[in-house]
Amino acid sequence: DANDVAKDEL
Amino acid sequence: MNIFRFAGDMTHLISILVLLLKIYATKSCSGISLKTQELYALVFLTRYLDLFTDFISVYNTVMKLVFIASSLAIVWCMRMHGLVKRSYDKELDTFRHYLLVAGCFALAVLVNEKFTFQEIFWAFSIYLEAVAILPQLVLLQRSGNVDNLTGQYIFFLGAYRALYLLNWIYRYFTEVRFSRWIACVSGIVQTGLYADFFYYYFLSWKNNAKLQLPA
Repeated sequence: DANDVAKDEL
Repeated sequence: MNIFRFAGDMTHLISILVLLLKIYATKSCSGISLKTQELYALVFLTRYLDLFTDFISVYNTVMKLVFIASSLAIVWCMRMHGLVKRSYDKELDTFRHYLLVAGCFALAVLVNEKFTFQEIFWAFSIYLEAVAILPQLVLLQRSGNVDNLTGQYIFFLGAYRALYLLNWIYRYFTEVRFSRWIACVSGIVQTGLYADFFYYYFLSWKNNAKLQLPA
């Protein structure tokens, strides 16, 4: 789900 | 990547460059809170634990390295560099920032996206960044008028997260399943803490006067 997406923000 | 987030990252980078310029050019860190700088170093170190495990882009990796290196360099400079260290307002910078660290860590253990080591530290870094400016704002209030570079540093540091708020609104409407409510709520609190500073900063700019926060 969305949470699994790696954190792409700084 | 959208224009709001890119502008936010650049504004953040500018704030760090302005601070480095102030310390390097004036060989002084008067008016700068070492505690806020230490909190920011902790924010970057705990947020970028995925530096070597998740490769997002060259830009992402480079910026993370710049933020970590610059925040550590500033803390080192203020603690070790003889000339700079002497100008540190040690007796004014007395905020008990370890309480912020403890509180944010406790909150991160309770409220996080997933109960894993990396996610708890990520949430901790988000909460800590929201309050990291407090020692600096307290020092600002105590030290009366501040030099321009310090005022600009704080202005850009506050503005970057405001731009990130626009980025989250933009992503919410353009990406199907984008939800980063921990960062968003924390970002609102963080930007809110700058509200009165922004007000007095605007007044000083409008009246072309020195920036003064009421004691």
